Formats: sequence, C-alpha cells, structure tokens
Amino acid sequence: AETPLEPGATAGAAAGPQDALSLEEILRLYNQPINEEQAWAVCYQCCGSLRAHRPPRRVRSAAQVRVWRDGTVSLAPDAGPDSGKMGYSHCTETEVIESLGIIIYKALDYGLKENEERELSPPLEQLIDRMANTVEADGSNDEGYEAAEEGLEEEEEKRKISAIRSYRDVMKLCAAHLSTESEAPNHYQAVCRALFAETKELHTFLTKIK
Amino acid sequence: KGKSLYKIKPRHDSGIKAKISMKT
Repeated sequence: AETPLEPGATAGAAAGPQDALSLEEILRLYNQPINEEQAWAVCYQCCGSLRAHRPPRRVRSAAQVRVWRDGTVSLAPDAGPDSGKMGYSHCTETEVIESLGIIIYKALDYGLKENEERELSPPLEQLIDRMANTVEADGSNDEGYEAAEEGLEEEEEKRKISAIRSYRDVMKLCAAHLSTESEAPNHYQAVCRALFAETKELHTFLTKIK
Repeated sequence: KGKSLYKIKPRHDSGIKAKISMKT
C-alpha cells in the first residue's frame, strides 16, 4: 500500500494545518509540561507513524512533533538550516528513537528550572532512559543475561525490554504499560485525540479572551 | 482533569535530567 506523507491526512480528505498542533504549541499554550499518559501516547503514536513512513527523521525540536485531530502523531521535516542533511539522511532508527526520547523528556520537563527534576514513574523513566540510550550511565542495563536458567521466552522478553532497537520495541513497551496491551492502538490514539481537542479548546478560549 | 500533577525534586547528578542534558 502507498503511504501518505502525513499520517493525520489519512483521516480526512481535506486535512490542513489547522488539523494538527505541534508539541511545542501545546506546551506553550498550556505553559506546563505534558503529563505521563500523554508522554506514553505521543511516544507510541509517533513510533507507529515512523514505522509506516520512512525515511527516518531525527527529531530536533518539539515543533516537529505534530499531533493530529484524529489522534495520529507525525514528524514534520526539520526546518533548521541543516535540514536535508542531518534531518533526513544517514539517520538510523536508533538515532531517531534517541532523539524522540530526548524530546519527550523535554516535554515532560517543560518549564522546570535547571536545578529541578521531575519525579517520573519508574516505567516511564526507564522507557526514556532506554530510548535516549542513557541506561549504561546508571549501571542498570545488565542485559539480563545472568538468568541463564530462565526459559528462552523469558530471556528473549528481557532482551527486548532492555535493548530498544526499533520503533516496534518502543511500541511494545508502551503497550505493556497498559493493563490490556491489545488496547494500546485505540487507547493511545484516544489520548492524543483528546490532547489535540483540549488544546484547541483552550486556544479558542484564550483567543476569545484576548 | 487535564492537569499535570507531578512531584519536583532537586536535580541529581546521576538523574535522568542530567543524563539527557549531557546528550544535548
């Protein structure tokens, strides 16, 4: 099947710029960080669209992450001066994941002072740690190979969780965060759809006030 | 509803914020 450039555009024939908000716009409008559920959702949705829409793009700013009305999340091209070089080419999947992890963390950290740190739930912190490839610094990435007596399936599961190498790995971890993994596509799409709708509502309200 | 509720702690040298900062 042919893949469109913007996943959000698949929802309607006439999807325009007003049907998407960048993560940066969302952060600025609320003037506060995203919550943890939104972070899981943006992560899952973004990896979903990255899986379907290649070539890989490194995420340089929250302005590139676009949340669409229908709850899909896509990555806009980097408009920076070096876009077309680092933005598109010679960029591996793990590099894209790393950059996405950093952007998601920054969205969770939005507005906090340099000497402050947000307390994240351990699973989300672990996800970002693994995405951003910062795990070795805290010594917690032991690859899980000490469990030689464990079954192969368990070992394989551990390997998958300890080493993120693909968008699919990220999505699996996001799905595992839910009580019912099979609900991940609908749930995370609904969270992103709500994020878009609530931000639009706030925007309309603030515009009226002005 | 819709509010981000989170705890803030002092930034730690070995915390995730420091590790992310080193990457950027």
